[in-house]
Amino acid sequence: MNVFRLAGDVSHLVAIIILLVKIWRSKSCAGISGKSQVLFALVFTTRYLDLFTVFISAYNTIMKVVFLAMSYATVYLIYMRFRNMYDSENDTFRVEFLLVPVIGLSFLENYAFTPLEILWTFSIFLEAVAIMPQLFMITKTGEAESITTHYLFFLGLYRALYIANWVWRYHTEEFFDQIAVVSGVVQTIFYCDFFYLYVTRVLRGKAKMILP
Amino acid sequence: TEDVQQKDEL
Repeated sequence: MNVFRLAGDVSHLVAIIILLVKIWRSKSCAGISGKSQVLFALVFTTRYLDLFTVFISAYNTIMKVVFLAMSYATVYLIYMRFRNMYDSENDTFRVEFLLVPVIGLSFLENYAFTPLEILWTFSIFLEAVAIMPQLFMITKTGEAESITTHYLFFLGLYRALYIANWVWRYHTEEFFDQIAVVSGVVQTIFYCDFFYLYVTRVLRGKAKMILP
Repeated sequence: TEDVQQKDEL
């Protein structure tokens, strides 16, 4: 565990909390892509099955349970509690265009052809593209509430910190997880365009991020 | 397939 990894996990936790609190307090999920949240819940479900097979550390176990609980709570709020506020006509990204290649790739490229490994690989590839419906929705509506942009900022920061974590681990313990690193770099690249808009618009105090 | 290394990251 290094400072980049810890900061990354905290940033990830902050992002999830920001979104959950925003939906709960505003009693609305307008502008939020429910599809992305379902994909994230699927990412955690397929990745954290090892909760039942290995014990790595109390921190590892607790964080996995917290991430699972909060992502399902977010999906519940969007599709059950506040479903009448769900912006379905703008959340139209075809997730099958993500799932089919991700499923195919996880069968082709994995460390071992075992259910747990393939599901883990699936979750790694899926996480890389899970934010696409949300970014697509923002481009479609042309705007995003500032809270939503803060959510995306911390999500992108978590990915950037994980890359720093991998650089650190490579130099200090010769650690290199090819599937996680390649997929993580691709995922982080998707946030670059958003980061530019976030810095140039949201941090200038705009109430909403209006796309050009 | 490489040896499956310990997955300690989230």
